[in-house]
Amino acid sequence: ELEPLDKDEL
Amino acid sequence: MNVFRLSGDVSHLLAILILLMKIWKTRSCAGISGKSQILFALVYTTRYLDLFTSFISPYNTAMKVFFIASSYATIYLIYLKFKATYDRNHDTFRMEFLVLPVLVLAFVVNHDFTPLEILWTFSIYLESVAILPQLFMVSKTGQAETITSHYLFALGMYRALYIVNWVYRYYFEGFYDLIAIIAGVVQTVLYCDFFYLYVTKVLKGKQLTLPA
Repeated sequence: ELEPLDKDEL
Repeated sequence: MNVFRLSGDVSHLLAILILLMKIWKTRSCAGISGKSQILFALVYTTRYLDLFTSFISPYNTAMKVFFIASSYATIYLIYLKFKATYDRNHDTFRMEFLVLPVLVLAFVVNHDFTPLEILWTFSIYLESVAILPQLFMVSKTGQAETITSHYLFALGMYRALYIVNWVYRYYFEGFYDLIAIIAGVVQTVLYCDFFYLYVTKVLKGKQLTLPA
């Protein structure tokens, strides 16, 4: 899963 | 990155370019809600603060910078350069009715109680309803220019394609983000009435008009 502050989606 | 996510991003990019081109070529922002554009600028500004804290990819950074820059450019065109053509008498939706409840919700329902995460959540919730002043304006005037309809269609399709992307990611990556999914569904549902009119009227060569 993505880290909370690592936002790949726009 | 899957094909649905990429199509969603392209649709989003296309929507913004259609809007900028419409305003620039016709030298007019008639029929465009400045309030929706202010809300979108607020959405991108609060969501993409992670530009300062983490690097994901050149694609990610470029898109984020473009969304922020184009939203402020749109506001500049509406409120300064072509302000004489801005239809303010029909742009009467009260922004605080959207911003304040969404702000409260972001503080209550979020993944992590940290400033950046709350701002990200706020932006996701705000984006889901940011188009309401624009849809309100269309319903108030009872019509929209065809180019404005294309803009709204591309903007609506963007989140609809993201939903397909989330279904794909859930099945193939086991990843899901309930906040984004629920807000994305709300956002897409708000466009349904417009999608119907777009398919039944605009695609058949008629201008988008609402029954009186």
